[in-house]
Amino acid sequence: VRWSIAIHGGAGTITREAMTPEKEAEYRAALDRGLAAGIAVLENGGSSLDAVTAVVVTMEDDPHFNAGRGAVFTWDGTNSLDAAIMDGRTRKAGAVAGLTRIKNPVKLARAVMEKGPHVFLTGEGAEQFAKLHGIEEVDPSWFYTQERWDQLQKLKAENLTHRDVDYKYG
Amino acid sequence: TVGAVAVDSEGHVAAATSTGGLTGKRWGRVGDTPVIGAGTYADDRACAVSATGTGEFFIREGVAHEICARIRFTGESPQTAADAVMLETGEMGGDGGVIVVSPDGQAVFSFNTPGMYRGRATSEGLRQIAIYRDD
Repeated sequence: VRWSIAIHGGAGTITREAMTPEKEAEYRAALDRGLAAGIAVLENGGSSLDAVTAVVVTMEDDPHFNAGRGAVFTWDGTNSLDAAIMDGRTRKAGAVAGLTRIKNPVKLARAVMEKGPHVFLTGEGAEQFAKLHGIEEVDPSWFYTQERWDQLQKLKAENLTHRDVDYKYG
Repeated sequence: TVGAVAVDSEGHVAAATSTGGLTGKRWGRVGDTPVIGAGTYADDRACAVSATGTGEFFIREGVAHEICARIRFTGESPQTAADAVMLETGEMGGDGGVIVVSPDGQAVFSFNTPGMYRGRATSEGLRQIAIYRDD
């Protein structure tokens, strides 16, 4: 095998009974778009690091998944995004947490890995680092989806846990 | 949560994971995704792993590093190592799944939930998208 790739978009109570044919087709197409982004890199002799970045950026931009656009809401009605990346060749790694306005958190994780001396940055400091290195910011409304907002309202109104409104991780 | 693991034509592996976390999370809660060795890990000597699941359990187990360590030190296959670690994580109360690739090109899934949104492809022509356990 010259190259290979695997992707995921979350795990949990995902059953045929809870899925309409239309929704299932949407998710299969969304997964295929993510996979295709990685294949395109690897088929052209690109690095595994570029391939996993391309996949995750594609899926962060897709509102079907709980990352980037389409992320779930915190108790306070905000989005708080986390990401990490690691290069097996050097075992260099970068991680970020508590982001609120970085369009593609995985790009910032990669910048942390490649352009700074640290491994893990959080919150406002991470976003200052992003600004310094030209990582794209968006208005927090970019991350909004009605389905995720409704899940938060249901959780709060009915005193539920995250498992009750979206038993899918993570 | 979304994630990807890959091995390229030079045999180098990489892993990436990104998440919005849990609906209604408070107190600055952070799960396993950005914790290197829990939700994300890559080592050319063993494998690359991206995880999705109950983050607190994946952090305690050190799931991603544990899978790579088993492969590196015991010679287990990626599937055997991933299944063993997911079994142990499940016994503690954790649920979710992992994707794993090894430098020799194996690309495997392991999960203890009814489904996991997932896909894999190889240079040999495999291209698979799956959702349910029996897909």
